[in-house]
Amino acid sequence: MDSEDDLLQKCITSAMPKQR
Amino acid sequence: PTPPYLKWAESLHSLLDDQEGIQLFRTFLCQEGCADLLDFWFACSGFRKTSQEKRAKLAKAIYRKYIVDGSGIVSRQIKAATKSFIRDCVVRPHPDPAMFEQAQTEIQSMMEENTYPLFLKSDLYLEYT
Repeated sequence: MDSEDDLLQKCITSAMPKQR
Repeated sequence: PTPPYLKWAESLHSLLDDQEGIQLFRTFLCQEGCADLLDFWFACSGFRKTSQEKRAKLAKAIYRKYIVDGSGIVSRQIKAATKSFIRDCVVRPHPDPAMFEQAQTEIQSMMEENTYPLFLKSDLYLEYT
């Protein structure tokens, strides 16, 4: 089970563009 | 082709569309003590795409980290009515995927009017170019 911080960090990363 | 760092100067969206641009902008915001603005903006975008079973927990995480503490940089930039709307949404078992949209718009306007133009004039950006 993810902690709230992990969940938040994954959420932020998921919204960023992938490497060009 | 136009080098990426020139594209970054076209609009905030062009900057936030490029990984290297994001990194440099984040470094600048860290120096200014307001990197949370950028993290919150991406958290709002990520929230919309999060599956329903994780959404309630994530909504609470975003709320606790950026909004509940009224002295934080994000919380100070969001209108009272918007915060109160989020507070109502966050306690629901199935929060609306668009519940942070207004707050994201307010933070984005603040970055467009303030931190983004400052970034383009900063030594950090000028040295990079």
